[in-house]
Amino acid sequence: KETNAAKDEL
Amino acid sequence: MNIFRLFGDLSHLAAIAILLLKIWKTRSCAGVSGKTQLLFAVCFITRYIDLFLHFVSLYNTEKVMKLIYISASVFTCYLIFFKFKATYDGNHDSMRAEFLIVPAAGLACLINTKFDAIEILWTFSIYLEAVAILPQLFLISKTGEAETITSHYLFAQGSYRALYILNWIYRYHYESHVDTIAIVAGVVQTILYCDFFYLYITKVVKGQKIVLPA
Repeated sequence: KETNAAKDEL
Repeated sequence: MNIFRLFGDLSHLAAIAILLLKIWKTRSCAGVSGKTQLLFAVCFITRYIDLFLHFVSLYNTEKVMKLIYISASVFTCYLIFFKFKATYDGNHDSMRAEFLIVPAAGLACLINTKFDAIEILWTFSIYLEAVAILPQLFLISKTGEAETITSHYLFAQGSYRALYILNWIYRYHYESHVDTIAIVAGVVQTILYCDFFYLYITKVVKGQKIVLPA
């Protein structure tokens, strides 16, 4: 599942 | 947050700190590619643009880390291009940065998950980071050697994204989280360090200096 929206990585 | 991402971020912080210390202590940026540092600064600014848009209070470590990355990379560029400009090896730092920036920007407009400004800036930052180390590796190949401290910097810098790959495997397996763009770019980025990793592990670890066959 592409979860790009939540940019939770640095 | 998992152990791989934690150590990845710590390795990244260590790389930034090692480089700053090297330049500050030796009061010289010999052997350091200013272009690579500029590209990294661009990566951080375009990736963390949300910090400038809606500035939210520094309520979590992530915001603080982003500010540390941006300020440290800008300060490193300041040391290279202003304070210790006389020691900047411009002749050997001759890879055309435009050849990295333009394709990254073009690709970000073609391959992205959403065609909106913030997403494209983020994608550009991911693609640019994958190739940002090239001027530094190019400089070392031109000078034919790397100071030991610079080798440690490169090892930490390369390890950070290698650890992120493990983080992505972990997240795929346990959280079914997949970020294809970041993963592909991260793998390319890590592959670029392979020959350096080989030299580092076979030489620097034994106390020898990295000298490329001139």
